[in-house]
Amino acid sequence: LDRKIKDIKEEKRKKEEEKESILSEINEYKGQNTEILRAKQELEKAADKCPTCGQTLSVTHKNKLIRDYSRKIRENQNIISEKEVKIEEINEEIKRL
Amino acid sequence: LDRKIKDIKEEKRKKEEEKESILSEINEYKGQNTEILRAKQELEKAADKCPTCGQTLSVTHKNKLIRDYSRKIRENQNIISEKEVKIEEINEEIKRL
Ligand SMILES: [Zn+2]
Repeated sequence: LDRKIKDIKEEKRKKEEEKESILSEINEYKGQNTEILRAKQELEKAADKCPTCGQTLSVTHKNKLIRDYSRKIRENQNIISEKEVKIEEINEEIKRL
Repeated sequence: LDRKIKDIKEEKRKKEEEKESILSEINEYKGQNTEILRAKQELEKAADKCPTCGQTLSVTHKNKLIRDYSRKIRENQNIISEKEVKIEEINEEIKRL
């Protein structure tokens, strides 16, 4: 029995560790989205030159960047959602230990 | 006496209006500084390309932009301080009416 309890505790510890590592990945993706969103909002305010570096920016190029950034934000949100599902699965596994 | 009171009220109203217009100029300069500070912070994080539009940015050009932005922020802060002094002067004038 002692060995069984020891194994279960070890299993629980490993799952908590896995959860923590996924949570920190989620934070990295959220951080990246904050940065990309900031750049996108700056561009949306811009006319024909970049508000950060002042170089010329054709409307076509600006709109392409805005689309690229929007797509990247959505991709990151999908990754974040998958990781949040994974966190929930691990929570269920911990409960069943 | 009635005329005198009427004139003082009018004088006070004009000074309050002048104060309001200076306060809104101060807000514009503060707003501009918020924008410039944002661009400067983005550039400081950048390596060799602009974090907003992705175009290449030589270290020399980047540092020049950062210096220009810092100078602009200081100039705006000086203008804001002068306008705040003006507000105080008007407050004194209103008290002495
Ligand atoms: Zn740029």
